[in-house]
Amino acid sequence: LKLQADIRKFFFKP
Amino acid sequence: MFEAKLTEGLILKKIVESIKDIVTDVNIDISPSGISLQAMDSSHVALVSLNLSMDGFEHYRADTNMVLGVSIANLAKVMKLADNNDQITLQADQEATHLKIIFENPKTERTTEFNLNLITIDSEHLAIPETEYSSVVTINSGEFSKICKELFSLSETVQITTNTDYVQFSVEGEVGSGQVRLGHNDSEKKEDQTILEVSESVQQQFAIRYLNMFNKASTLSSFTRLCLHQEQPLVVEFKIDNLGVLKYFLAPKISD
Repeated sequence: LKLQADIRKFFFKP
Repeated sequence: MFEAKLTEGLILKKIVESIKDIVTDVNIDISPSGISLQAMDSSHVALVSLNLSMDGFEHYRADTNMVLGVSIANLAKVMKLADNNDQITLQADQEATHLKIIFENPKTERTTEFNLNLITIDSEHLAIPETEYSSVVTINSGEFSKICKELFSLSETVQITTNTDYVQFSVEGEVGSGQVRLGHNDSEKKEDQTILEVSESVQQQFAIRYLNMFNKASTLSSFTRLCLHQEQPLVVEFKIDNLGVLKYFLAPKISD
């Protein structure tokens, strides 16, 4: 089963 | 002092309608070169990014950078006051406590003014890395909206597979399993074209519920651009002619 990832995982805080 | 006038106010109405179900309170970044907005949905699965260039406005003035904290739900209520063919002007002073919105219809001599109270939001600003997308699909926005709606009735999740010959939207659920496969279609009717630019195949799964919300923006453009890269969020992009671009980023579903 695939789990929904959190978008912040892919984008970083500057 | 910030002031921007858009002759075709309908575009602003459509933009607000396109994002109001996804984001709630947003910081609108005003700069001398234009207006931008970036905000996540409450569950941090999607990110909305809007960029409007000053060139697209009949009149644009922003002496300095400003941040206007806006409740999108309230802005949507105010935008309801605008007729589809109103011209819309936005105004805010330095350190403003409200955003003045003026709707004018030169033909009917009707003018509406509203001062929308601004709010303070400490939202985290995310840096979106420049990504070289290995698959870019340009598809008629109405057709893509229809495919998403229809597949949503069969499953909550869609698997998008791209390769050089086609893009495939497949679903699997207790109803059964199936897929919609679109090949390259360079029909002479431009808006019916499906264009595939695939340098590397991609296969990812996404929640259709979000795609349906993104597709509210299909009124802004006759094309939807899907940008995919393995292990990266999907980008659903709507170009706003002569003004800018509205992008939605959706995190994929990944194996735990």
